[in-house]
Amino acid sequence: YQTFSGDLKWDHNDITYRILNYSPDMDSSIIDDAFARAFKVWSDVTPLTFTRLYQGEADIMVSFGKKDHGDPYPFDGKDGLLAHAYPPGEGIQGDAHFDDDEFWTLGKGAVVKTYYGNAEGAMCHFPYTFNGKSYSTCTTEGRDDQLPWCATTADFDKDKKYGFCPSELLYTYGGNSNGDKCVFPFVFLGETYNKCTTEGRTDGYRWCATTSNFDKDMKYGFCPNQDTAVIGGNSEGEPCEFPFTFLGKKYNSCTSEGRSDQKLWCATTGNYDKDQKWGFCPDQGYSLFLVAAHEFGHALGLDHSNIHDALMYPMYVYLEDFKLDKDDIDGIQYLYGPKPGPGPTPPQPSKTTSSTSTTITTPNPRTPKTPDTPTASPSTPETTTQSIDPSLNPCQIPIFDTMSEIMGELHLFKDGLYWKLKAKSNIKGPYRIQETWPALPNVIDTAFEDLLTKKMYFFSGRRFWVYHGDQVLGPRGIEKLGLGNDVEKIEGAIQRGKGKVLLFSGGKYWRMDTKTQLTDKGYPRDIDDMFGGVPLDAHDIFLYNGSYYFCQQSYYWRMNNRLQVDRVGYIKYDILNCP
Amino acid sequence: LCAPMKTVFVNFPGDVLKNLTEEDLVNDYLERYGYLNSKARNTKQMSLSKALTKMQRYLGLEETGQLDEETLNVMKQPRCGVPDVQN
Repeated sequence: YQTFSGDLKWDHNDITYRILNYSPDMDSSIIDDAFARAFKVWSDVTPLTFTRLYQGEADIMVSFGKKDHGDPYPFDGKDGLLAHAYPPGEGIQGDAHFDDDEFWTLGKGAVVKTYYGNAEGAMCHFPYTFNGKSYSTCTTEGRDDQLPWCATTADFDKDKKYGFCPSELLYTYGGNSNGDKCVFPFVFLGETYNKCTTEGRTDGYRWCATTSNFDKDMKYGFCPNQDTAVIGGNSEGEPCEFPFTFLGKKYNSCTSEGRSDQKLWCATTGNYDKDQKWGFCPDQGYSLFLVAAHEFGHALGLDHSNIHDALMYPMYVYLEDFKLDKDDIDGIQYLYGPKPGPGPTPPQPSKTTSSTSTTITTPNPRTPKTPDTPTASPSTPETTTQSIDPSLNPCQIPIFDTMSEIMGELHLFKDGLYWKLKAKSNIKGPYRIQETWPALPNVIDTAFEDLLTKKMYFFSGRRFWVYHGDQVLGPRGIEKLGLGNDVEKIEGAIQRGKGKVLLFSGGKYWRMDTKTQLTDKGYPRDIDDMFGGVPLDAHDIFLYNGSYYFCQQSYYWRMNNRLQVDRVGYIKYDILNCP
Repeated sequence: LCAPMKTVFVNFPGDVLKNLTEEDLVNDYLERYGYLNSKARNTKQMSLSKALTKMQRYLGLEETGQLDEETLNVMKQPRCGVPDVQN
């Protein structure tokens, strides 16, 4: 290994980072996760910690850019140079830049997260079968609204699991429109546009207006790339057009003809000779996680290594099961020392659940918010409860229905069961919800303990229950609390002082007085009016150990009582202390 | 029908490397990653061969000092933009 001249390193161990923008190639949550995992590669072997900031100057500023992107080292289009980073220090030092003319994936082709549908945001499963035909990309088949969709299991015809693929007809990212979808046609500088455009920008990113007139409303967002979109060239984001004509010959698939570098390309109109519109065909792409882990090595003070198997070797190699090489560990520990405390616990052999003691109840599908199923609505899965398997490990639960601190213990609810966490690694359960609170249903959206009266409130859909010891009141409708008919469910609750609780739903919150059991006047308010830097679509919000937790998928954003996000992490690893 | 198809290379609009010859590509690579100093290159103070040897040694290739196929292939591989040799 090598370090930079003068052994450049950070003079503190609590490193901060900030993600300035996103690539259109993957969902922002997948990019966040790739970066978080890349930092974890280094924090696992050193005393360094990494905290994500959402505003202001962080030690490591992470961004995507193309060609000339604001520093003296322009990127070079697709392939070749993938990313670079600066050694530790002030200003641009420590920053990491990723070439957005690359196709960013997790190393094995397009990563397509789904939205809406009934698969709870699962990834597309390629290939999949629909109406007996195999598909390797998202498709608009079976729909008349041009929304691309995919199955999230191998066989849609059998499983009926699906979701919608990234599309500007569904959402945008970045910009100033909170993720609103594009509105077509829209007017920009007096011209009418029927699709996303790069006009008006020098960075090559595709954008659209989210109202019909950008000149008037100035509302815009960036267009996500579809899995069939070409990379680079002069038609970024457009799909290939087959067949296309090139030098008078027709092509029905991507070709390397005309190129000396053997890269596959296609035209994005029917005639390249006439229109000269083209781009590279999507390939396996580069693993953002692996490249980021390498770049963050630079940002921490490691130069290139000449050991082939080291992460800090300058060439990109995709590895399915990445493990930090001894050379990298030696290098980073030369700068920062080893991680204090005992080494990681060796993995335990997985416990096999016998076929007779299956326990988990099938989760209810989340209510699709907009689009319908491609062909037929999936039938509602049956909810069955059987005997409790004591080996059922909360570390195997991807997302809990809700979490809440009750009587000093964090309670984790999922499908009729709950676990109690008193301290890290001290998880008890599972217990059956109805054995403790017989009136409650299996799925609890939110629970909290009123600090003033010690009453426990449980919400499920539009109903709620209040437990005081063994006595129960409910179910009652949430309209009794003053919540309107548009509130489908309560997604989270946090206690604010004695006798006041904030209830969250759909990006808004209400303040409830637990004495009168009514919401206060002047509500609802937008979450981001008070809580900046947390996901607005958090599916669970709760108070734990004096901090507010906003959960989205497997991550949490922790906010202190000064309403600053002071940590983002994994629920499994940080809160439950799973191996 | 049996005649070999004549390959025609095209300059694709928007392609960054469209006009780079192999020589340009090699010089660009060696300079960008710190094996060849641009001033030295202009004054012929450091030969291409020395720079190639330096690169081959650094990246664990056979040290021929020549632009062989293996070296050229490595130059075409995707990589990090931070120079291997700091100036």
